[in-house]
Amino acid sequence: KRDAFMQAFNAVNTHFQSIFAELSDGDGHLALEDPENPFAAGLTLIAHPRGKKVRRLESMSGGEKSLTALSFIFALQRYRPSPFYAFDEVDMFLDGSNVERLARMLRHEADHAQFLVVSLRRPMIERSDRVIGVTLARAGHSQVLGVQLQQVEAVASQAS
Amino acid sequence: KRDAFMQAFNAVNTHFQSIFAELSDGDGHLALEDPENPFAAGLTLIAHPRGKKVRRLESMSGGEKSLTALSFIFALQRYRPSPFYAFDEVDMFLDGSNVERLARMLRHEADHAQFLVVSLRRPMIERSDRVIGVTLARAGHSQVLGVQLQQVEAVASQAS
Amino acid sequence: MHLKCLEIERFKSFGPYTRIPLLEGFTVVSGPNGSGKSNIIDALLFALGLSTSRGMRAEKLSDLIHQGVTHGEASVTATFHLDEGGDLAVCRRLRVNGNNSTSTYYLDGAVCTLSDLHERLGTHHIYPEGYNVVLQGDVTGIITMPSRERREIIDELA
Amino acid sequence: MHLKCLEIERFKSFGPYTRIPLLEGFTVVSGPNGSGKSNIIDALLFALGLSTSRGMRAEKLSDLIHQGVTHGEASVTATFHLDEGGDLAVCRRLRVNGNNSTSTYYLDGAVCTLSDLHERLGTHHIYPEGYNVVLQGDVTGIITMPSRERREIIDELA
Ligand SMILES: Nc1ncnc2c1ncn2[C@@H]1O[C@H](COP(=O)(O)OP(=O)(O)OP(=O)(O)O)[C@@H](O)[C@H]1O
Ligand SMILES: Nc1ncnc2c1ncn2[C@@H]1O[C@H](COP(=O)(O)OP(=O)(O)OP(=O)(O)O)[C@@H](O)[C@H]1O
Ligand SMILES: [Mg+2]
Ligand SMILES: [Mg+2]
Repeated sequence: KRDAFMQAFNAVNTHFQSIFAELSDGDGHLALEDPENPFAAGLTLIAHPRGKKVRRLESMSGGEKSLTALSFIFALQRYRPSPFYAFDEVDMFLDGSNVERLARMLRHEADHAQFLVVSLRRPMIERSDRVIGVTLARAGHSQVLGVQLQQVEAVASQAS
Repeated sequence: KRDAFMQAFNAVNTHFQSIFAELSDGDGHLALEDPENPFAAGLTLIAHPRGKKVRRLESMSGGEKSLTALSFIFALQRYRPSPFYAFDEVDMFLDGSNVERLARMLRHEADHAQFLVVSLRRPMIERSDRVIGVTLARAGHSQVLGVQLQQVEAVASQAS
Repeated sequence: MHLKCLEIERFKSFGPYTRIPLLEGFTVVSGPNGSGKSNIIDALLFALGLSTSRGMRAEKLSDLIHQGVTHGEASVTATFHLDEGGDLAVCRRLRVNGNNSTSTYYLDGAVCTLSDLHERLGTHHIYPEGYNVVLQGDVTGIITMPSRERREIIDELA
Repeated sequence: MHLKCLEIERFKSFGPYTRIPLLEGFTVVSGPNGSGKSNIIDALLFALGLSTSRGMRAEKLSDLIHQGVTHGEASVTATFHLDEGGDLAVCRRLRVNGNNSTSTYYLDGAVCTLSDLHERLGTHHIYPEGYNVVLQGDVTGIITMPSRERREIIDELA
């Protein structure tokens, strides 16, 4: 049981290190609170965004927390892939250049799994394979439109 | 005591109705759970965004909740103004056109009070009187720059 | 394996019948506030039996039926395309009648229990507490959760 | 009355001395993730004695001092321009020495207690639970709070 856990932990940790470096240009890794007996304690994430000293996880900014959390989710996916991913506005705390980085990462991950990402941000719309538009029809119910590529620009310009 | 409360409640309610109509194009009002004895129960917000039937507050979407909450905050401000307001990314759930609406409202409210608004969204930056840029200096500490107007465009294009 | 189609009937803000074809790769869902984007993710979680009513922003099951009617029916069908060929259709139908409500699950058209469904989805690496779905506002949840809970995510994988 | 200047010394991500002049009207603070935008709002709340360490994302007071040093000092001064003319300078200095920490408040340069400060700010309609400050991620807090708490906001105003 401990061996199986350590194997999973080490694999996810390796993925986390490389993904965090790519998403936030810093370095980070996973750490067990009690490496001798992992089941007796928890797991923490040690992450220093670009050039910063190590800080407590809670004192990170909204954007830094989002990139750290997303790196962990992608690391889990690399170890144990799911057939599909559904993310609802995971970019809400990110500044323009971090949305770009995330969109590039999603573009790359989407070669191995299906990603359904709700987003209002332009860089996400621009890097996606396709956009599904949702509006409220006059009768008060949701309507789904397959947005053609040339309409993507119109949707992107409504996003901000 | 009840009279003073009812006077405040009615005034804030009137403000809420007009502000909510302006911010979200719908109609809404405040309601006391126990109008006979207000102190025995709570206060709820009844809000129908444009053209929708009344729903429970919890089932509203992220953007609808934000506009409803902001309408309430502005209504409190109109009744009992504070000298300054500090809002940290209150536009994070809003789509492009709602950010525009909020930015216009802030522009208008800022004639009566000082607003300090942290935002990553372009419409906010474009409608503000001035932008303060914050970056991380090489030595690892935050640096504040007074952004000149022509630089506002450069900051806005980094936002999204 | 990927999700190839979602069919929504009277679930939350969706009307009598809405069909959403889906492709592999990177799809963005966009649109104005309140248009129904998060409700699509809720519909998917509902069909796969992965949701709790808290996660659905609903107090009682009738809140999930279009216009919140207390006598009516809603259903969502999620159709997957399997790598080995063929499809897998997962459907959940909710009937509400005053205070009574019943949910029925179907796998490829045949009635099944929720645990049958979870078992079948587990063989395709779709788990109720899987981190493949992140609800709106939850993105930093991994950071704010207790460290033991975070470790348990790895336990599940091992 | 408006806030005309914020001076930050070794508070959180700010170095030895940072001066932020502020004007009336609508000012936007922007910049990359992690640059220190929210820390500016934290600095303001810190100086006015309106904050709890939970709201500051800090476990202990030494987390508020630049680089988290356990022997050092941080201070923030908020200077207001008053409608009737003249200024009001509010300052808070935090000294940490191992496990001991002391906070000292100053009103126009003279030491005062936290309750003196709250009373003086109250005359200018600046209250600890005032809804004039919304922290990052809290915007929908008004919607999710219990309805009695929401009513108490009006009680305060009456
Ligand atoms: N049972 C129901 N019947 C009809 N409408 C409903 C029902 N339940 C929820 N809704 C409506 O669905 C809307 C919310 O949809 P949803 O949360 O999917 O929006 P969204 O597109 O994600 O918006 P945002 O961008 O603000 O997050 C609300 O306006 C809500 O009133
Ligand atoms: N005592 C401290 N000394 C040095 N740096 C600190 C201290 N406390 C917090 N920080 C750093 O400040 C940064 C967070 O700043 P802040 O939350 O203001 O960012 P932000 O500009 O609001 O970013 P976002 O756009 O992501 O919300 C973190 O990287 C954190 O490590
Ligand atoms: Mg949503
Ligand atoms: Mg911030």
